[in-house]
Amino acid sequence: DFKQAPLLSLSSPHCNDDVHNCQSDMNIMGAWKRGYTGKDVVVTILDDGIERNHPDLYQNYVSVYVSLHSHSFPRHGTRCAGEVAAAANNSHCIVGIAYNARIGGVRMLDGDVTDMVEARSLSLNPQHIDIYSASWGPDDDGKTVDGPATLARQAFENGIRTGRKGRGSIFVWASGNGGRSRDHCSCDGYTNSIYTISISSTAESGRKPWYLEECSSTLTTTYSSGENYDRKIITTDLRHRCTDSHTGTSASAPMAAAIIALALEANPLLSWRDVQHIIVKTSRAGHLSAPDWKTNAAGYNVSHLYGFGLMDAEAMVKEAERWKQVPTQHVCVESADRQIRTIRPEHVVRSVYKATGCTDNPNHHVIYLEHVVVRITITHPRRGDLSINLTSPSGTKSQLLANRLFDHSMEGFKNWEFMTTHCWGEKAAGDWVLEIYDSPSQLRSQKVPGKLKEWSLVLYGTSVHPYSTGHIDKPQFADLDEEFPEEYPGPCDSECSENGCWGPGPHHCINCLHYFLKFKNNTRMCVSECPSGFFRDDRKRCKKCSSSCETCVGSRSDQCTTCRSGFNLIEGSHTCVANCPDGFYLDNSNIFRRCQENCKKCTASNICTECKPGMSLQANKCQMTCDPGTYYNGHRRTCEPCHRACATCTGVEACTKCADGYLLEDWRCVLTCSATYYLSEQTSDNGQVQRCDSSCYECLGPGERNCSSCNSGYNLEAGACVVSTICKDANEESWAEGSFCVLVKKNNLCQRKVLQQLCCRTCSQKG
Amino acid sequence: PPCKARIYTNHWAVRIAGGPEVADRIAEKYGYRNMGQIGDLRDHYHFFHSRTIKRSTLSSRGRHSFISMEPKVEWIQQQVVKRRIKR
Repeated sequence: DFKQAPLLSLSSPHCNDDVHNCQSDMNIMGAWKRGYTGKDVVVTILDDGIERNHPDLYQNYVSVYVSLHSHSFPRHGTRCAGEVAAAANNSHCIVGIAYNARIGGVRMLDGDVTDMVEARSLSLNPQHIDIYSASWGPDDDGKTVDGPATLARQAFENGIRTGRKGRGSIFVWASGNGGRSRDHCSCDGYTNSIYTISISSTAESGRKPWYLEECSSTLTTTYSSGENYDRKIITTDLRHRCTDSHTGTSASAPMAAAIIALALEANPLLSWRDVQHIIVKTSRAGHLSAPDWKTNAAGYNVSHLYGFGLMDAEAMVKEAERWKQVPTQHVCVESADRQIRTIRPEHVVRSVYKATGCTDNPNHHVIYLEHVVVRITITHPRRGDLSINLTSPSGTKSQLLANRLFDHSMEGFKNWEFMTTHCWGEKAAGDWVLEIYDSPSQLRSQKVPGKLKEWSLVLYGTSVHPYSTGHIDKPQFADLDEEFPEEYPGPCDSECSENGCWGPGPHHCINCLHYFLKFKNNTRMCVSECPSGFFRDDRKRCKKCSSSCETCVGSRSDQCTTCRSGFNLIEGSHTCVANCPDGFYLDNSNIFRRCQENCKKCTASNICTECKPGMSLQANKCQMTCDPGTYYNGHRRTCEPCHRACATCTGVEACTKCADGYLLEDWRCVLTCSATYYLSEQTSDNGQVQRCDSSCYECLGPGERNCSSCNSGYNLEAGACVVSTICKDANEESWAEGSFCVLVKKNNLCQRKVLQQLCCRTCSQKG
Repeated sequence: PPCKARIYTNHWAVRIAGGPEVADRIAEKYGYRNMGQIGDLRDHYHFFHSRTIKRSTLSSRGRHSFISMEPKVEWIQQQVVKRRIKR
């Protein structure tokens, strides 16, 4: 149901990218297509003024929103203004992101800047100006610590409280540009204020521009010009010109101001906090490369370089269209920790504070976090050697300060307010851990070590879930509203996190305790584990595995860990296939395992049934096929000649066939049989030598009755070898014994070996 | 490190309750000129003193300093130059 605005046909000479037809990842076109162009929104640039009659600007330029001074060299301001509101349908330079917004300029930078000048600029016409964009700040020299003084601070608070008819002025601020001088924008009180939306920059490649500073108060990012191999931001310039030399975060801030103008057009009732919530929800890490991307406990990706990522104009206007105001802001000032701690060089001071989130005071009770401010007082001989981290109860670590190589100041920090946005949406109550490192960058006197004098937390946020009052995340089932009352009293499904729910089912949760499945119609269902065929990504979402996988670690077909029925895993790869590929066999744990080397088909690791070409199967193994008279030497992997007596062989001492005139005896070729062998005459053996029976020493044929000589201790008797003991017989023995052998023979017990030996003569006699 | 000298100007920010007329009267009494309200900050006025040094490393002292003793003057600050850089 968006407004049918006449679509722009872009014909800018600077946009020759026919591949993406000038689509930028900030989805500006998407917002335009929904009919938002910044109409009825007023933006002012706090800078050195704007050139009033630039052909691209004068249609949207409104002098009433300008400070009283005449404009002398408004170069910087003109460039910024062009990005915001260069009018459409011009043929000079560019089109502004909010090309129907009204634009003013406050000339404040090319004279003395004082607290009063800043305050006057920041509080100019707050009932008419919606967005103030500032592309300036304290020196980015890596050693300055400065911020808004008394009046400027009052101007911020006044604008937030009463500006835009009570909805709050929007202050957009360029984060630091002192990357090269190792500056850290936490030392810039403007970007560290919760009232300013601190904007970072990235080049089109997504890489960090050289000038960029890191800090935990950065909220979001827009493009700017980067390295010389990146495409440039093009904007209006003095003397009706066009330029591509505008770079740095000062190009990013007005861009962000213009995108916010589109969102304000979509929903003029948005408060200053609504705008920040929408930015947090819609900014995306995308292709921005930062070493420290992490997902906080509320599921938002955030980094010190780019905040919550690249702004998305289309997503913002969509959210704005159906946004419901977030609950009132609560401020919880936790009691200060005044225990003095010494900060020794090369050591860390760790202080843990158990925050309650002001549970005892309903008007200040904070459960769901927005900004977290840490007020710190430290004395130190060289401030630049300090670095400070804060870890939230959910484990999200924010770097509040990094070492600053050029900061030799001995002033330390006096009640300086560091701010982080990284805990957005997390729970406030719990243990907060402050760590202060002292890492001297050069020799330093040890006489006066640093001291942590005091630190305290100021928690900003809400006591109810910011989106729980039937907010936009509610499942889009039309009948749901009728079916469920606005406030669902519970109980929630066991898979819902503590954030609550608006219905009993697992798909009514606000956030999931463990993992969630997302369906095509954009609804979500919380699950304790991802079902089979799904894997969990780093955002706790269950994603589909490849069709052949039962379980997997990624969506590619080579990321299976187990297979669906009918499929088997291939050993050494995480791929599931239905048929056993060549060179593999199916083992008893249903895995296709690799056959031995050179084996084409096998039934087990050591049982090859078919060899690869050039190999021959021998004893279930594949060996190189060698010429007759040679054999394959496994060690040397070559064919070597058999013994000269062998016609064929499988090893140097393993003849399988003998040369003419030789007899095969026990894998050897001999001229004559050796003892314990006899020459068999069977045709099938072709005269092969066989081994005699084990009882014979020499024999004339097979079996135990063809012996021709016996081993020692045995006598040859009728072709058989028997143990040579003195035989007892009936005659010689005493009557009693003689009669014994007779009885043995009579009772036919001679076949018993012991009795046979005893009465060998009697037993051997016939009859 | 070289200490950063503060540079005082001949402009003041003053908070006076009672409206612009009261502010005008007090300004005139001590030789200032009321340049008007500071932006949208109610009761905050920009006073300018043409007879004091335009830029100095010392804060200005003189008869005009007694303005701070006026009961209606709730707060006063001589303006110091701040170094601000275009990014």
